[in-house]
Amino acid sequence: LGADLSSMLHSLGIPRDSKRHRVLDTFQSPWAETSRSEVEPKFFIPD
Amino acid sequence: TNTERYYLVFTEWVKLLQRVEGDDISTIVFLKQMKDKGVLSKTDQLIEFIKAALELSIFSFKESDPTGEVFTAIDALGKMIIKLLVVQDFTEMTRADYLNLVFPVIALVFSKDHEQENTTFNERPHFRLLSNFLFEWETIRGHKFIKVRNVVTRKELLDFDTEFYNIFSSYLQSAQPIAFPGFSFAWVTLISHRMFLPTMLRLPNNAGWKNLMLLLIDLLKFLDKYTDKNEVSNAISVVYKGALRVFLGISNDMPEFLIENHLELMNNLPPTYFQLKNVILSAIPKKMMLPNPYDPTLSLEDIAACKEPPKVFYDLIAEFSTLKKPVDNYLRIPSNSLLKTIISNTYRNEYELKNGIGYDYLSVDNNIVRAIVIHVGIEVGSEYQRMSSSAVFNTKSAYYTLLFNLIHDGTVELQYQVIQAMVEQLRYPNVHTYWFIFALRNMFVSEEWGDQLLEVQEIILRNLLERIIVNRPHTWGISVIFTQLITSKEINLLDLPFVKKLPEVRNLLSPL
Amino acid sequence: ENDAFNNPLFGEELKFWLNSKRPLMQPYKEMPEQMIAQVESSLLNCPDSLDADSPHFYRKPLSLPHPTSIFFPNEPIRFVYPVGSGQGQPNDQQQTYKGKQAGSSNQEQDSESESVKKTEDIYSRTSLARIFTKFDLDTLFFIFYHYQGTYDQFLAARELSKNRKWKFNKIDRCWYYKEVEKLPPGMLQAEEESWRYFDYQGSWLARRCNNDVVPKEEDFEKI
Repeated sequence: LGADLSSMLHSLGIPRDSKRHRVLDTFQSPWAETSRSEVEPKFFIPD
Repeated sequence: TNTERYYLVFTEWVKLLQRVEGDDISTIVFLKQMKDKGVLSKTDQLIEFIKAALELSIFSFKESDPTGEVFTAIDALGKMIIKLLVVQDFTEMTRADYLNLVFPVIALVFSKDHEQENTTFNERPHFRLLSNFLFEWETIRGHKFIKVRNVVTRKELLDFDTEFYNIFSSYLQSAQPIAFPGFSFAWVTLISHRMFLPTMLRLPNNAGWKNLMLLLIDLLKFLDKYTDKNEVSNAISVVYKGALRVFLGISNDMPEFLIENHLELMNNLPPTYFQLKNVILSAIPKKMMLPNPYDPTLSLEDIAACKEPPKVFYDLIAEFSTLKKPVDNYLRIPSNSLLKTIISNTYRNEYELKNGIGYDYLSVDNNIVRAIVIHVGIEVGSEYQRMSSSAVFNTKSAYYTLLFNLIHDGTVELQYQVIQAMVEQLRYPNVHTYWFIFALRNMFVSEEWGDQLLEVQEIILRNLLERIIVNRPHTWGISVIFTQLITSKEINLLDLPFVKKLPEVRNLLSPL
Repeated sequence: ENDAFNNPLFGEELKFWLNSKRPLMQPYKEMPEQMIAQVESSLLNCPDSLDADSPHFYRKPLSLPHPTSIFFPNEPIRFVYPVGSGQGQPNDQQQTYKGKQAGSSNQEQDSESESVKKTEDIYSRTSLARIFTKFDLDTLFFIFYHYQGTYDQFLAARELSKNRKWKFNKIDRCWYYKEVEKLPPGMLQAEEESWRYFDYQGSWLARRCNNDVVPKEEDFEKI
């Protein structure tokens, strides 16, 4: 039967409204329990 | 010994990186000296060096104070390997050759650590090395490798970029959970890594999609194998949760990937994973607004999106190469003998054990059934664009009669599989959703079934209920057809004998 | 007897790697004891977000000398938060940089809020990028000039450019701000442009440029 996904979506940072934003570029870990700190995403520094 | 000498040189490298910045010229000079002074002048030496450095790094991890810096050596190794990938002179071997030399060495050290008895295998340093490869490569590839000053090298690296990810992907495939269960959690973390997954989704021309699908299928196969409907081990249950979360992320960032690859995902999804099934099939194109599916006055005909065929990425021909001809011939001119050929080819030669709801094995090849159903959908879509809606939205059309007859002449299992595949096509507003709603609605009340009608109604209702009683999300198409059935004046679901007989089902339906 | 197994480079390890192929070709119907133990061990050792984070090697404490350098941390700022607290509210960002900031008039704030909403990027919802929206210009310039080559420098540049509307001059390596002042009606021009720049080498202050100085658009870095 699955489960209520609201808290999983919330922990992923996926909003309920239609305003989408990308989440995989800052994805910490597949599990909320191992996602307790933010990770450094890719970035670019001009010379 | 040679190994000890390699340890010394590697240790110097680790120390160097603690004193100068990662892009300092001395790091290049160090590597150059390794080449010039005969440490890395031959490929045999490269193999021995990486083996020694990796073993030392893993040993260093295991011996380090767990509260301190445990990855110093492994981080240094990751940087060295990728730096060599970038700066070496690749006249005698290509970058692909180099990587295809490095990964097997890593695989061998990894396998020994994992498989050897009485070892304290820990996936973390192995994970860290691969995570670092992704980081180091990402650092150099920004803005089309603009940081690489040499224009020729820059172009070479840009041309190599896709191949880098595909080689990395192949390595991950060989390290999949069925082969290395002690690496399972690290593996799921790697396929969803922020510097791997979004990149694979976005490579030019969807160049990463094929390999990404292979990895996701590996994951689904692992889950399928070890999900027993009576009992799921805690560890597998946690893997599942992680998989679900990853699919939710993909659905958010790139729903097109799930939309266009849904067939292969359905072919490999464990049959009891209804919520994950719904998550995958509920992916909708970005910016699409969904009309209210519960509106009883909803007219699919008036929705522009319902005229559009959904995109498909997979190669359907491969799936049902033997059947394509008979199916296409039947769609042109239906005949009983073609139908018999088609039906007989849907049966397997051997039973396949499958943990389904209400069944433990399959005698029908559901991949083939799915391929037939979706092929019908694709043909419907293209004829609809060419001709008119009356040509396809017609219970006398070959499209409808093929599916009707498969159900009419098939075993209960085949009936279930065909209807299940049709229900899978009820997704976001598109011509497949539209047509399959038409087909299922008509089948639900068709007098052509004769005394088979109740059986067919039961299977259709079961397939819809399976998808709608689970927690959300639910697909738009299923919500639409369900609303139509509930509000229809022709049908009263509560009057159906098989509903009356089952209080659980009756109690589910009557409030609706 | 196979040659591969006699190769001194990898003969020893090869059998372990080959072993792993067996379950791929013929998966176990049920997980054997050893496999269960391995999967559970994998669960226990599961890499976390710190393991997946970017490796950090040597980094010069500060790119430029500064008298208060000993008070600034060497480790990167990492946010730790309890499970389930999610990413916080998206609306914080609009509240932050209103108020007395050099080069920020009230009229511009509303359009700034609008453009913040529109120009969402992958960093917008990270705690670090959000904290940067609350920093003073001074702090942002300090991070920019003293933590060169770091993610922190990148975020400072992003904040200055995207949200505060400063521009970075590639030639003199200074940040510039264009102030547009609406003139009272009846004047020859409707508005007056003036530029200021941040003097990071000398006074560590934002200074007005001379009226005849108009920085060239092509000298600015496209961030």
